[in-house]
Amino acid sequence: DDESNDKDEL
Amino acid sequence: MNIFRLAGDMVHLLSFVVLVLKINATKSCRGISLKTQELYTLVFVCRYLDLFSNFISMYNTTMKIVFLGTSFAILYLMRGHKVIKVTYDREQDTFRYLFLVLPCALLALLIHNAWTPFEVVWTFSIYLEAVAILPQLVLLQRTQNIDNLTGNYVFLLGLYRGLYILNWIYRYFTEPHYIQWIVWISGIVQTILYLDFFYYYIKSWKNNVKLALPS
Repeated sequence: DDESNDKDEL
Repeated sequence: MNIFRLAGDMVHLLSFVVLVLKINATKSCRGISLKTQELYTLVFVCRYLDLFSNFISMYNTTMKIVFLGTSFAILYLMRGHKVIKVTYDREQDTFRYLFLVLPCALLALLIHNAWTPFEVVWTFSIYLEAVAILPQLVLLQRTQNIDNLTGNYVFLLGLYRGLYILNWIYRYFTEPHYIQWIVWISGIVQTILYLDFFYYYIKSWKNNVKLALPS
C-alpha cells in the first residue's frame, strides 16, 4: 500500500 | 526501481568509497568536514529507525546497513584514528550544528505527514540531509589546494541528489498516487546548494586546472 511504499527510498 | 534511482544510490555509495579511499590512501582527512559527517550519521540514524521493523527489500536493508556502517567508520577514522585525527581542520570547520539541527527539528515538528514519533524523526532526517552539506561547502571554500578526491566526493554527493530528482519525476509519471512534497522540496533545496560548487567543479575540469572555490 501507499503508506509502506513511501519509505522505500534511502 | 528505475534506472535513475539505482544510479543515484550507486553514486551515493561511490561517494562513500571515494571518501574512505581519500582518508585511507592519504592518511589524512584534510578538507573534510567532521561536522557534515556527524550530521549525515545523525540523518541515517534518524531515518533508518525502522531498519529492523519495516522490511522493504534485501536491497533496501543492505544499503541502509552499509550507509550506517560506513558513516560510523568515517567518524571513527576522523575522531579516533591516531594518525588521521591530527589532520582534521578543526580550526576551519567552525559551522555551528545548532544553526542546522534546531531549525530542522522545529520544521519537522511543524510540517510532517503524521504526528507520530517515528514520522517526525524521519521528517527531521529529510530536512537535515538537505542542509548537512553546508559545513563541508564552507570548509571547501576555506581550503586552499582542494585535492581531487575531496572535490570528487562532494561532486558525487551532489550528483546523487540530482539523480534522485529524475527518479522522482519518473515515479510521478509511472506510479499512481506518488506524491511526496516534503521529500521533493527538501531534495530540490539540497540540490540547489550544490549548484555553485558544480559550476566551479565543471569549470576546473574543463580547463584542466585544480579546483578552487572563490571565498
